[in-house]
Amino acid sequence: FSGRTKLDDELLEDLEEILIESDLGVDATMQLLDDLRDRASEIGEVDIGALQEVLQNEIKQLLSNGSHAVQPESQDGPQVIMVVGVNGSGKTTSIGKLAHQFKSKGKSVLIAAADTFRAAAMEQLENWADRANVDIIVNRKAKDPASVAYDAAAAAISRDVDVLIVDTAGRLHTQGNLMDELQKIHRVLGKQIENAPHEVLLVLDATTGQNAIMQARHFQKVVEIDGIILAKLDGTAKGGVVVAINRELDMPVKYIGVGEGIDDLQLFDPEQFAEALFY
Amino acid sequence: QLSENLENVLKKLRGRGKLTEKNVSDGLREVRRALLEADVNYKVAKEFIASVKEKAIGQEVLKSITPGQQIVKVLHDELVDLLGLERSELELKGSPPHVIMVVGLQGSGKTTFVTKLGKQLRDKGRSPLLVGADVYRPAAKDQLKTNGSKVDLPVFVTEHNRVLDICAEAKQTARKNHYDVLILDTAGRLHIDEEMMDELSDVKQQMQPDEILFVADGMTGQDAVNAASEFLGYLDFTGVVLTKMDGDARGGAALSIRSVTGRPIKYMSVGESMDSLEPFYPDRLANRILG
Ligand SMILES: Nc1nc2c(ncn2[C@@H]2O[C@H](COP(=O)(O)OP(=O)(O)OP(=O)(O)O)[C@@H](O)[C@H]2O)c(=O)[nH]1
Ligand SMILES: Nc1nc2c(ncn2[C@@H]2O[C@H](COP(=O)(O)OP(=O)(O)OP(=O)(O)O)[C@@H](O)[C@H]2O)c(=O)[nH]1
Ligand SMILES: [Mg+2]
Ligand SMILES: [Mg+2]
Repeated sequence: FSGRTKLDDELLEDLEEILIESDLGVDATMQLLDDLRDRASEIGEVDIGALQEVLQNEIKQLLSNGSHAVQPESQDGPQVIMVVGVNGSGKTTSIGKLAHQFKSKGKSVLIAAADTFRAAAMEQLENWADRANVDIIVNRKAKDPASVAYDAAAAAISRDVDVLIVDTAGRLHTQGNLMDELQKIHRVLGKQIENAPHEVLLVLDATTGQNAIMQARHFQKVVEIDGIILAKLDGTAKGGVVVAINRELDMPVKYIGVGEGIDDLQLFDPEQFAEALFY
Repeated sequence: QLSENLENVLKKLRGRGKLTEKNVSDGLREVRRALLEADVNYKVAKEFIASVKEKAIGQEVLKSITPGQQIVKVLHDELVDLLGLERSELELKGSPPHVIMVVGLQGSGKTTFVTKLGKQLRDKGRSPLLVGADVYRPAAKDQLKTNGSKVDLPVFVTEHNRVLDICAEAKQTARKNHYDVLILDTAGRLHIDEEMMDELSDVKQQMQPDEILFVADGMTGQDAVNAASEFLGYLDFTGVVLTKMDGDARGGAALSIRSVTGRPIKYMSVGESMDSLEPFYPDRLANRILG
């Protein structure tokens, strides 16, 4: 006999466990398994390997909705990238990595230290600017992040840089006044440079569970999010919550953070990501 | 306190006499969903539901409430029980200087917590010294120094980057200046990074801490069990701190961590300011997890 099994409850439960433990969440998991059940009844008898492949493909499709790189050449004037997200997700580190990537592609890069709140946030970003060998706009006396954004935009224009990357303080999406502050920074950038920020990237910690969906929803309401940087994917967390986020908000993952070094930023690969969910 | 949906579903369960297996299975199916949506680990949720089921079946249905509500009562009590019935305090035994080691994954909130804990201990009459043992993160020492000066606490940092020496020198400084508690801020690290985990084991061995606190981000998902069990394996930590609980994360990671390590949750960090540190209340968290 060929060792094949029908799509029975035990098999579905195994698949359910894999998907839930990857942080896909109950809704997305149920949806995928329902689709699978319908498919399987057409295919007839199946083995778990084949089913896994169907799921992987489904997930890969769900995640292939956006261009996964940020294109600096599409702008005539500085391309402005604003980086946002909750506390400790990996924003400042990701900016260091991004700056290095653009720089090594021959772009001129300017970083704005618009986190005027957290202890040693400016020093931390200065260190990254130094390592990436790019300039940084920082004002130790500034209390208002929008003022740093303003100065940075002005500098970006006068120095004719290709890319301006703006770091912001971590904030919980439940803090209304801080979300307003983010909107203000966004506005200030737009007033200085047409259509700025051209890219707003939400940094999500790959170890975060279903709350990442709330984060995406709320941040999307205050600033239009163009894409996600999924950081800390070098750990054991799978980051499956981006599948749910994509389904609901059509928000693509653009980059993944895979370590604390300056080179540890990769372009998001939906196929690789989908496969890794099943390891 | 339960979410609308869960409440309604459970209210619908009817019955007389004893709670039947069907009553309980139907009710618990919804509860399992709520737990998973609250980020409780899959296997932990499964085990937990099984133990609740066992407790609930055959119970006499109480007169004043529906079987559904009774299941909820069993569930809630089991959850509080698992989360830790007793308030668990910091245990600093023996002679000073006491050592508290703070560890966890990257960005979980350790440096901030170290400062808050120092402030609390100082306000209770102790004399803490914060120790900057993170030699990797850019500006980590600056961050701790700035935090320390904000709350008027002494911070020990060195020019060099040898972690074990930093800890040893800090202890000497504590003895010399009569600080009675050392709080060690360590670098965030992955539980699968053997070299970095060994570093923590070495620090533990050298410093013989009274407490080792595992600081976990309150919004952690299914992965909470992996990091927690690895850190437990290397360090046999004595307590857990949940951070960023001022957000709207349900906090199911707490149940997962507690369930796989058996260690008490000692603190909840509820904000960025230096006085947002609370003791842990199991029934408050139980309500939050259940939605
Ligand atoms: N392993 C790993 N660690 C990372 C990654 N990205 C960031 N980190 C670490 O996560 C921690 C937090 O990173 P930050 O860049 O300070 O995060 P942030 O979002 O700027 O934090 P706040 O500004 O405080 O909100 C640091 O210890 C980083 O080294 C990653 O991809 N992998
Ligand atoms: N809202 C909120 N933010 C917090 C809380 N605890 C820490 N933070 C913030 O989370 C971010 C990370 O905190 P850190 O103390 O730097 O975290 P860490 O674990 O020391 O990070 P690494 O040393 O890089 O591993 C900072 O922006 C803190 O202000 C909390 O309870 N609530
Ligand atoms: Mg930052
Ligand atoms: Mg730290």
